[in-house]
Amino acid sequence: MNPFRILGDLSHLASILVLIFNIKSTNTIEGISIKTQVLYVLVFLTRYLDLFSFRLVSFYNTIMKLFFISSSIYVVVLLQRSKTTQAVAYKTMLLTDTFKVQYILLGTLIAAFVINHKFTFVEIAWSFSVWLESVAILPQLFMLSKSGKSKSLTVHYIFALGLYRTLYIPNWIWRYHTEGVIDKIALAAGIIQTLVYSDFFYLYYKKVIKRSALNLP
Amino acid sequence: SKNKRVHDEL
Repeated sequence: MNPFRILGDLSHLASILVLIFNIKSTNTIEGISIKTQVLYVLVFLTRYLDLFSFRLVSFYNTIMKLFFISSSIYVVVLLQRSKTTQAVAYKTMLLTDTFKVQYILLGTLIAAFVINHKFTFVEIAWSFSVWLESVAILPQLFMLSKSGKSKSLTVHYIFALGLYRTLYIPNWIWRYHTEGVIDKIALAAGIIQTLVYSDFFYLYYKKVIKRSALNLP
Repeated sequence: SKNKRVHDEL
């Protein structure tokens, strides 16, 4: 594995840990979009269907896949649980979490049927997962822009998550040069995903990085 | 072909 790939996976892992740690330690779900989190469950369940084929790639690969499936379900369970423990926060979330996900679901489903490596159930599901992942953050970004204020941990979560797919792009270029193969579907969706995050990245740079730089003596 | 699904990625 090349450094971009490792750093990409680590930032993906970090983003989820930041999110869970955030919910657990502050005991609040404020600013988190349940729609985005449900979309991620769908992303991982449709992408890692190969787990059932038992032709496992590597120990690392399998452990990571199982982690992403289980942690995404766990986050949704945590958010659902807040329905009773944080009734007000949960209601506020539903009121501000108003992005129309049916359009993304329909669009990515069509994309999966049209653009895939092979017209089989597993490959269409994989393609759907890749296209869906590229836009799954939209409800979260929409919610963030609507509320105006943002909890810094939520912002760090979104940043780490966006960084992961961005780092996969140099990884794909690296693999093209060293192995001579490139997955054009993953590359195209990865570029779209990075573009979706680009505005957020710019704001993150302006607010978080520049502010911390100014705070230095 | 050069364009193919890379199965060892996440």
